[in-house]
Amino acid sequence: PRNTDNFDYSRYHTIEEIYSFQDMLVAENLGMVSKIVIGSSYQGRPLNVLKFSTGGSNRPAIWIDTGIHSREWVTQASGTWFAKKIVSSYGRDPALTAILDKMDIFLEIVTNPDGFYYTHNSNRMWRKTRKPNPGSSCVGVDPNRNWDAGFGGPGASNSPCSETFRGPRAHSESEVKSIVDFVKQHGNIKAFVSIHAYSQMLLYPYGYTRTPVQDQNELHALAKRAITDLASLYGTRYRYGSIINTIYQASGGTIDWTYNQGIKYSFTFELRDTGRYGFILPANQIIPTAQETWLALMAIMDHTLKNPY
Amino acid sequence: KKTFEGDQVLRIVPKDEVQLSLIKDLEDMIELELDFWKDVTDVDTPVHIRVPSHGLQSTRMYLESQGIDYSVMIEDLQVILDEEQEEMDSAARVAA
Repeated sequence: PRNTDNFDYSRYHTIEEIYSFQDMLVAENLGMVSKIVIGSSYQGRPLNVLKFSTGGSNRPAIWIDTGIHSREWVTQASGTWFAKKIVSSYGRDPALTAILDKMDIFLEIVTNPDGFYYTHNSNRMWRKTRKPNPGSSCVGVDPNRNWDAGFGGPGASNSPCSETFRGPRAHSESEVKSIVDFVKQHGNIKAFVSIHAYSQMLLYPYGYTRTPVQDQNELHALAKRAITDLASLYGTRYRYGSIINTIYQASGGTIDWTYNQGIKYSFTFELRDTGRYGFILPANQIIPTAQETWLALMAIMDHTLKNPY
Repeated sequence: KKTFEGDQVLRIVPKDEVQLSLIKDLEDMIELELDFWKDVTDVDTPVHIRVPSHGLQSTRMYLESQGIDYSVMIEDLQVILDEEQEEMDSAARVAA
């Protein structure tokens, strides 16, 4: 496609196509969208973050990432749709316009590019990063067990061959460390949403401990509102709650770290589950998934705007 | 390129705490190379496991011997992946 209007959002794309999409979106929206390279993956691919901003300096910001687990293709596809949705809604949707008039949005569409490339070319079921593990023939780390939040505790594996291998140390993966450095350097991120697939859940911290977060009541109420908005489109029903109470104990998770950094509105999604295809969600589900998730994202972003802290 | 001919995804709904524990034990059976798409959480919450073709017989025998009901969510993973690839290729051809 020559422009992002002609980009086919209803099918899955390779990493090259997504990189190209990002560059087109920036070129078409020079006043609002820029591309920041926050680091590079183990294999040297750029870790691109799209910044949506209408001006100002170091404004309070919202972070959204998709695809930290590479095989969850509907997340990268939804992230691409979100990027276009943001630029096309600004000036038309009063709620999104109000958000962007006061806050910036950062969107990392391919959070684990080596893994994503690998799913397209070598192993569709690959989940982890692609860094070799010394002393093991098994490759990669689960980047959602690699954060410095209860790192090494229950709910993560110390075996390099496990799908939930936590890595040799917290932030050992450049894909994780780059976000850590960016978040710390920015210092003004107010909401952090990490998007996974599948199983239809909206979760907030913690995963590594049963101790409730200080903002449990507010996060619970916000999650309820977000999934209610999500369900209003196609009736998709989500479960919600803290990670440890809703699914299982998981240490070293992304949003546990972000919450402990002071980012109150830290959430993680598990997107649509048809009960038939698992990670191989048919491409005709991409747009409905993205559309309904957008409503939940808007609820979180709108709440963040209206409840400064 | 790794292929998944004959791999199945099984759907198991644990009926009680005993079944929950027995299904969890599968996670430790490393030789089966099971891939938990949807992990063990609570009673009545479905678990989805991709079972490589070489581990299908053992896994089914284990489940049946423990009286754990299961259904096949994906009969042959590679068939679905081939369809996905064909859809991508076809869309790319149309776009070109």
